[in-house]
Amino acid sequence: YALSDSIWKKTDLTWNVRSFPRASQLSQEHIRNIIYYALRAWSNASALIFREGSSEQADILVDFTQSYHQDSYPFDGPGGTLAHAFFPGEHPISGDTHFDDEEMWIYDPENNFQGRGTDLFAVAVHEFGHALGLSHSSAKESIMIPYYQGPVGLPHQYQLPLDDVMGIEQLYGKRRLGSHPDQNGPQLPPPTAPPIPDFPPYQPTYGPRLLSPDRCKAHFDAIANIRGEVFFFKEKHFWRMQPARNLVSLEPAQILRFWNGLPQDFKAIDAVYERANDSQIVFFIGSYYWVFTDTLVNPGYPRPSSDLGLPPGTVIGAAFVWPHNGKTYLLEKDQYWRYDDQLGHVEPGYPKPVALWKGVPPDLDDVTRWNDGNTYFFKDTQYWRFTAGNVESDASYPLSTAQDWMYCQGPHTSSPSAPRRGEGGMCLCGGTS
Amino acid sequence: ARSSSTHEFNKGLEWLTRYGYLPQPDPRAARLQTREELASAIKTMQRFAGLPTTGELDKKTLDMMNKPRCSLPDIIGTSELMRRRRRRR
Repeated sequence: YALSDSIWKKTDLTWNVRSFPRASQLSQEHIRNIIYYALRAWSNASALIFREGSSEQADILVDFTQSYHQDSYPFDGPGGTLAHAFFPGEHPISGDTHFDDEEMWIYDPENNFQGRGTDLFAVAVHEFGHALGLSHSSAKESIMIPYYQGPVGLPHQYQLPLDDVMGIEQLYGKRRLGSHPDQNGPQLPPPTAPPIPDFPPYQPTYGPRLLSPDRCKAHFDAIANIRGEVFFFKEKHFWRMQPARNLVSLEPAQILRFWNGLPQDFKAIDAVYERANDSQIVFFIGSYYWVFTDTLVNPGYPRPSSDLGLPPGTVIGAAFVWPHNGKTYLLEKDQYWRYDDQLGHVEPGYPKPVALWKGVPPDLDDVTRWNDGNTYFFKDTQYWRFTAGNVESDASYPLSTAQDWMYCQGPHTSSPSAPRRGEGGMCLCGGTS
Repeated sequence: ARSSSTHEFNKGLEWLTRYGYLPQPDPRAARLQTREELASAIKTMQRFAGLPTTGELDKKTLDMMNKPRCSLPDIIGTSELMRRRRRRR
């Protein structure tokens, strides 16, 4: 066994399941039951006693969370990393145990569902070993081996391997005579009840990945220049164009895996822009908006767009900073407001008709600037260029967004499958090359 | 084929770094791994995982790297919250 240099200074510890899996077939009672028995494996082999405590005050807080979850150890979706726990200590996060909510957590003591899920009990016993001060062991028979080895049997009958028993005994001593952790355990789940309810029918809830939209069809929901890069948002994905005009990838990234704090169930982003005064990033969805510091939403959001001085229910469809005067413009269908980022309020005398910008239709998808100092208006499959501070689009526009921004071969083609030479002699390369 | 093996090599490097077998990159200095250092890291990982210690990113090693696992490093250096001293009985 391997010990960390951390240990709890007490043997009576509290635990609480603060959040539960969002899509697991396991009920909350069932989860608590599994967690209870996973901790009992350790208390059966040492002087430790566990009690279910209230949230936040508990020593060991259990969370099911995904992707970036504010502890510097992001999860990676199905497969790969499954869970982690923090060693004992005085820090609020010490002892806390996080499970990747994107795994298919199952109860499978008899390994009937081979490869079709991850047995929560087996992983929980391992993680609580960390929460109590054990590190990874290279001993194959140890529960502290870092790799998932599959189910370990019935929770109420489970006994730690000798390697782990010796490790936990070294940290907290042998189980005291006369003390039975079951009697000091929580009221729920009752230890005398049948240990675990039957596993519900297998129903996969996660596909391998979200179906991604076709960039060559354009029709972007929102487009924004953020820190010199242009982000093209469509449904729940985005593409990212770097200052050298290359796309980071031809494959889109998932918005919720990068921008942390938007609602999970949003359908599309209506508008995005980077604020000129403080570089914060503002997202509009429906009649609400979110303000981000980098990729993390600020506390207190969403707020209604009426907080910006807009009429209640306003749905901003395009937002941009006009480089000519540094002002922010918020557009809804055929009208716009000029917004003062410093004051946090729209200026008096608005809305006015979008017809100020000549040559573009109303109800734009979005407007953004490029690093050439020009502003680009996007709608459906086309875009218009406005040079410098002109309010009339340049001659020969509109042009094809798919061809000029997404490097597609024709205005109505699907994504090209083979690499090709892009605009200005730039080489476009496929996924892994 | 070269592209695929380069991809696997990079993934292997990233894996070895993430789980503590190779040092985290120092943002203040560019650093190039020596071949010996890399082989040594792979051997340590192989010993830890109970694999033959070839010192190469062979199929068994890559398969093991693809197995689902706990996200705590096996060898923990100076990570603020998870640091530990590795002790053996």
